[in-house]
Amino acid sequence: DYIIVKALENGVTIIGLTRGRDTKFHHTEKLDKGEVMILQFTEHTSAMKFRGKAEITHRFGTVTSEAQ
Amino acid sequence: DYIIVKALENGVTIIGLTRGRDTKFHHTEKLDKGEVMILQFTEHTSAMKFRGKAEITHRFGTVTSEAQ
Amino acid sequence: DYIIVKALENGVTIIGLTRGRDTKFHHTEKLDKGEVMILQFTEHTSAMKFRGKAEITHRFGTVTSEAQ
Amino acid sequence: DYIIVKALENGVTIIGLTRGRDTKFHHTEKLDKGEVMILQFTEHTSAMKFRGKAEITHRFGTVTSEAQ
Amino acid sequence: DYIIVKALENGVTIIGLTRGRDTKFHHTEKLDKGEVMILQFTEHTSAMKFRGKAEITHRFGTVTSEAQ
Amino acid sequence: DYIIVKALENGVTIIGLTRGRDTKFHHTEKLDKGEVMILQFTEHTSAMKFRGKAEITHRFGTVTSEAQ
Amino acid sequence: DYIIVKALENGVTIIGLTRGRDTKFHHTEKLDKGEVMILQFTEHTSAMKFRGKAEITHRFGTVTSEAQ
Amino acid sequence: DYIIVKALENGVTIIGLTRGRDTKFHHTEKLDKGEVMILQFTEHTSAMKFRGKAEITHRFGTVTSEAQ
Amino acid sequence: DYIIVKALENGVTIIGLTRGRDTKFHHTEKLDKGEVMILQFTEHTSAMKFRGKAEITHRFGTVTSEAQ
Amino acid sequence: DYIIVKALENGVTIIGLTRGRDTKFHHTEKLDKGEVMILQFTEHTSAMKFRGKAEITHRFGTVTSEAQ
Amino acid sequence: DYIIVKALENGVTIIGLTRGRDTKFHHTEKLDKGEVMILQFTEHTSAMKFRGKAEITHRFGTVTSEAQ
Ligand SMILES: N[C@@H](Cc1c[nH]c2ccccc12)C(=O)O
Ligand SMILES: N[C@@H](Cc1c[nH]c2ccccc12)C(=O)O
Ligand SMILES: N[C@@H](Cc1c[nH]c2ccccc12)C(=O)O
Ligand SMILES: N[C@@H](Cc1c[nH]c2ccccc12)C(=O)O
Ligand SMILES: N[C@@H](Cc1c[nH]c2ccccc12)C(=O)O
Ligand SMILES: N[C@@H](Cc1c[nH]c2ccccc12)C(=O)O
Ligand SMILES: N[C@@H](Cc1c[nH]c2ccccc12)C(=O)O
Ligand SMILES: N[C@@H](Cc1c[nH]c2ccccc12)C(=O)O
Ligand SMILES: N[C@@H](Cc1c[nH]c2ccccc12)C(=O)O
Ligand SMILES: N[C@@H](Cc1c[nH]c2ccccc12)C(=O)O
Ligand SMILES: N[C@@H](Cc1c[nH]c2ccccc12)C(=O)O
Repeated sequence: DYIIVKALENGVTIIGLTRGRDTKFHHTEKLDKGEVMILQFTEHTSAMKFRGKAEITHRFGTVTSEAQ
Repeated sequence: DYIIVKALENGVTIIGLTRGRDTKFHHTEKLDKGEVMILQFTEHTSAMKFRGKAEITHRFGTVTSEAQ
Repeated sequence: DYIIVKALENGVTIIGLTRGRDTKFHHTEKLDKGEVMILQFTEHTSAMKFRGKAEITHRFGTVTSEAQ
Repeated sequence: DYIIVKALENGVTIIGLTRGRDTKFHHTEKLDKGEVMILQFTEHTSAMKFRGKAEITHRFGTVTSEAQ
Repeated sequence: DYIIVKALENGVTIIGLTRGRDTKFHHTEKLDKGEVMILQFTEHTSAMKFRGKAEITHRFGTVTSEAQ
Repeated sequence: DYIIVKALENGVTIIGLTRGRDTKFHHTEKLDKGEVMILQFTEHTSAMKFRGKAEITHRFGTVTSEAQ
Repeated sequence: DYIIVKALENGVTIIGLTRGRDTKFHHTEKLDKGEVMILQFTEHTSAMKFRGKAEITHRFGTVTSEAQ
Repeated sequence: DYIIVKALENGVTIIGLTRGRDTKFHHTEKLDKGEVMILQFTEHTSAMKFRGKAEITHRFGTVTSEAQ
Repeated sequence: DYIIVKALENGVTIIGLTRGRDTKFHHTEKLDKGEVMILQFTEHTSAMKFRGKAEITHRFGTVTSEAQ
Repeated sequence: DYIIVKALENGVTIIGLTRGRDTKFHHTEKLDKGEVMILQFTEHTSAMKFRGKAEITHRFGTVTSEAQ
Repeated sequence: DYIIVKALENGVTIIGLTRGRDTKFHHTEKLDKGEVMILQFTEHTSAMKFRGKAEITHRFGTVTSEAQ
């Protein structure tokens, strides 16, 4: 299963959090407006965090993250 | 399977509870308004608790947690 | 598979009962009004009990537990 | 797979019957009116019996047990 | 997979037949009117027989057994 | 997967045929009018035969066997 | 998965063909009018042949075999 | 998964082709008008060929083969 | 999963291409008008090519190949 | 799972890209107008590229590639 | 599961990101207008990034990436 992210502005960040006993940020990916990314949950990633304005599509529908 | 959380206000907290004989809080993640997080159930997390105003989407629909 | 619980009043309790030959209470979690919890069935939990006013969503729909 | 039970009166009993060559009652759980319980079939439980007035939801729908 | 039985009269009997080369009655459970039972097929039970007036729900629908 | 049989007259017979290189009758079960039986395919039963008037429900629908 | 056959006349025959390098008739079952049979594909049966007038129900629908 | 064939004329032939590096005819079955056959794909059969007028039902629908 | 091919003219060819590092033609089957063939993907066949006018049915629908 | 390609002009090319650490072209297949090909993802092919005018059907629908 | 990409302009880039503890770009594929590509998630690819104007189809629908 994967998550589809489309950046609606520059500077959108996608953060991967580690799987396991500890929960840390292991990777941050920056997207420019209009760029699309598709990301899986993996052996190393069991949670994701999204900052900035982006359209996020998943198994149960679509949600829009917003900038502060 | 994963849970999608969108913070509707600042200071929303997502708590991961340990899998196993004991039930403890192993991680707390803070979200600012508009931020979105997607979290799996894992080998270490068998329950989650949500505080503050947030929109929580899961396999059976969507529910809104509310602040006190 | 998991169960989604939203407390509709303060003092809602969620009780985990042990899996195995014996059936005992191994954990009780208290929820304040508006808080949401999502709980899996696990190697240690094969039954749950809910007291107080709460909205409980599961695979076959939603049911509301009521206070005495 | 699990069964959802909501007590519609005090004194509802849920009985777990043993899996295996013998069929005995291994646990009885009492529910007060409004309380909800969710129970799995397990390595030790291959049948359940319900007495008293309760709403019982399962994979194929909902049935109401009645008191004598 | 399980079968849901609601007794519509007193004295309803549910019979479990043995799995294996031989086919014998290994357990008989009596239900009073209004009582509900949910029963799995198991390592020891590969057929069930119902006598008396009862509502029997299964994967393909519901059927009513009738008394003589 | 199982087959649901409701006898519509007395003397309905359900025959289990052996799985394997040979095909023989290993068990015959008699049903009286109104009785219901639910039967699985098993390690020993790979075919069933029905005589007499009965309502037979299976994965693809319902068929009525008729007496001569 | 299984096949449901209802004989619409006397003398309907159901033939089981062997699984494996060779294809031979390993069993022939005769049905009288109104009798019903339910047959699985098995380790020994990878094809079936039907002669005479019968209603044959399978995963994709129902077909009627006809007598010469 | 299986294929259902009903012969619409005499002399319909069903050919089984071998699974593996070589592709040869390993069995030909002749059907008379009205006869029905149900055939699986197996360890020895990875393709089938139909000649003569027949109604062929499969997972995606029904097709009619025609005689020259 | 299999592919269903009905030849709409004489001389339709179905080509099986080898699975593995190399991609070669390992078998060509010729169909006359009206003949039907059903073919699986196998350990030796990971692609198929169709020439001539034929109706080809697969999991996602039907397509017609055309002659030059 | 497989992909269905119908060439809408001569000279359509289907390119298989290698699975693994490196991504290279391991095979190119040319199609003439009207020819149809069905291709699986395999141990050696984890991506495909299509050039020229062709109708490409996959699990989520159909898309048309276009010539420059 | 795979992703379908159709370039809506020249110079569309598809980037494969490495699976594992590190997240790096392991391959970049350039597409000209009208070209179509279908890409799987693999042992080496757990995320993809798309730049330039393209139509991207996945399990949950279609999204269009846009050029800056
Ligand atoms: N390290 C945690 C990350 C995590 C996943 N789901 C969570 C829910 C709540 C808090 C943390 C998490 C784990 O793998 O379990
Ligand atoms: N440690 C518990 C956490 C838990 C999961 N589901 C629950 C339901 C009720 C109470 C506790 C729990 C377990 O893994 O089983
Ligand atoms: N210890 C019991 C708990 C239980 C699960 N389902 C039940 C139904 C009825 C009574 C008890 C139970 C078991 O694991 O089996
Ligand atoms: N001990 C029995 C309990 C049981 C399950 N299903 C039944 C149906 C009928 C009678 C008894 C049962 C068993 O595990 O098989
Ligand atoms: N002992 C038999 C019981 C049975 C199951 N299904 C049947 C159908 C017909 C007759 C007997 C049976 C068996 O396990 O196979
Ligand atoms: N002994 C046979 C019984 C059988 C199953 N399906 C059949 C179809 C036709 C004839 C016989 C059978 C077998 O296990 O295969
Ligand atoms: N012995 C053959 C029987 C068979 C199954 N499907 C067929 C299709 C065509 C011809 C023969 C067959 C086999 O197991 O493969
Ligand atoms: N021997 C071939 C038969 C076959 C199956 N599908 C095909 C498609 C095309 C040509 C031949 C075949 C194989 O098992 O693979
Ligand atoms: N030998 C190739 C055949 C093939 C399958 N799918 C393809 C797609 C494109 C090119 C070649 C192929 C393989 O097994 O992988
Ligand atoms: N060699 C790569 C090919 C590939 C598959 N999906 C991709 C997505 C983007 C870039 C390359 C790829 C792999 O197996 O992973
Ligand atoms: N190397 C990472 C790539 C990745 C997948 N999903 C992600 C989500 C967020 C950040 C990075 C990733 C991994 O395999 O887990």
